[in-house]
Amino acid sequence: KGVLPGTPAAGGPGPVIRPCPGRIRYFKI
Amino acid sequence: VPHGPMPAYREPACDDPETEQAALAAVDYINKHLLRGYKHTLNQIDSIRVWPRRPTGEVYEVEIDTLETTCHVRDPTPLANCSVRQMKEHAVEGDCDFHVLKQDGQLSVLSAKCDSSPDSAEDVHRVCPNCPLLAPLNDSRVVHAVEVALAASNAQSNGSYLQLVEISRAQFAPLQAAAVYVEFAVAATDCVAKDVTDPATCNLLAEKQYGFCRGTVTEKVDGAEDVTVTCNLFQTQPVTPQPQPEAPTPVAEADALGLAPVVQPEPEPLEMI
Repeated sequence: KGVLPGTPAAGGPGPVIRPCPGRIRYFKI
Repeated sequence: VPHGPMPAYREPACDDPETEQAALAAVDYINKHLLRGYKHTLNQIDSIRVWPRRPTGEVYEVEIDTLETTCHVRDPTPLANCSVRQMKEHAVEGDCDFHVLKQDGQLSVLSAKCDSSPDSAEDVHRVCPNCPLLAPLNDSRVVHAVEVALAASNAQSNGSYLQLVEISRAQFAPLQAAAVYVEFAVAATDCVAKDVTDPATCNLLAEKQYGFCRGTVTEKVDGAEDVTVTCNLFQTQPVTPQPQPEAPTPVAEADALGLAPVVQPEPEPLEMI
């Protein structure tokens, strides 16, 4: 099925949001 | 009614403000209950689950990583003003599991378990090949260096005689085999430093006054020792009773970070060492 240009297809590649673990504030050891 | 099994818990993102709020409550708890060493600060939230609690409230099951700061636990400096111990200084991290209750908008710790561990020697030397590593606090050279540094401080002091509370940190200088760097906590006594002949007769002040010293003791070729030491006394803090954890079934867990068990009857904070 067609999609508008610039519109990500459903289920297609997009930014992956990782809910956890969270950001590192200083450095990881 | 949704079909299928519903999870009993919810999982907000680790960087979600409500997760961070629970994590910061955990860090605050760590620093109020540490028995020795240095304050810790939040580095990363590893995982979060939020369980409903009957009859009301929610329990945050949160796992966090912390990093040691340069502020001693008795230092009244706010955590926000404390520097994180850098990797070249041999950083120490904490790994903690907490249960934090949120009820009526208030957060309280139900259980806490923390382990701490220093960074690996390989990591330290990767960023700083000649930097000294942490030394065991019970090493005879460390204990000797602390005794010599404290004696030198008392000998030069016009104030109270300072008594050793704890050895907090030590490093052997790698390029000067005979140099030992030490950090240690002290407390003021009722003796005047210059007048002391028998330290055993000195008593800690009723209103405890703690301090912190940094010193380096270097053995010279002729066997004599060079000593440099600076000690600072902390401002005394008003003693405020600590809230008891609200634990219907509290968990007492041994830990390596030095936290007081949560089920222990809570003494005044200044008496917990």
